[in-house]
Amino acid sequence: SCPVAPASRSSQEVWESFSQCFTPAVKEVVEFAKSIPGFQTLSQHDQVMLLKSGTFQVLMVRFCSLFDPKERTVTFLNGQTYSLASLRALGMGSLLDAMFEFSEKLGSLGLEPDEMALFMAVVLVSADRSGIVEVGAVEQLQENLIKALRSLITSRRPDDSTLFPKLLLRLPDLRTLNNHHSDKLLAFRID
Amino acid sequence: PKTHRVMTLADHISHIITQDFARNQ
Repeated sequence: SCPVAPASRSSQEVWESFSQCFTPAVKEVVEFAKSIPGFQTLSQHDQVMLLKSGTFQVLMVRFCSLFDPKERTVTFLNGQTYSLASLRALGMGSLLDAMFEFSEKLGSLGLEPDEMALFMAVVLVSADRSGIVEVGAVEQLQENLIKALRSLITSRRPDDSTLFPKLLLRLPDLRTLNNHHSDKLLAFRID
Repeated sequence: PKTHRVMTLADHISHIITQDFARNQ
């Protein structure tokens, strides 16, 4: 529910309100992670490391539903719709372009909400491993989640053997998005 | 004058996660 500002406000103020959007969204990913079966059996250190390296990618998947690739618009949860052009003023043009492209590919797979949630769990535990101490435990959790995702998808679409591989191919896309864009700058006013 | 703290998306995410886990310890 991002209150990106009407035209009257300066781009700095727009930037601040856009930056504020991320705080609740990140907290929701942390709560989501804690609900993933097995995630809290990992060491606290490894939970924090996975979240630090995977949260941006999970957010990218979550934000997909806000993007309309055909109309090139973004509709925030408060109902405000913005064209790609108007959002370029925020200086996130390249990230937005990449997001439109990614959401088009992911959207075309037509996942159900529970499949999308399980995919986000896979995204999180597939995040960068540098800094992980008990790699074996994380690998085991990842394997279990991938198995669950595969059986959920194949049970619903027994005659479609291409969907699951296509879905896993989105993981490298997300890693690229993360490497290219997680260093975008945010700005917070300190009164 | 208003002062600003500028940080990357990644640092902002790390900051929130560290805070959350510290609070729930």
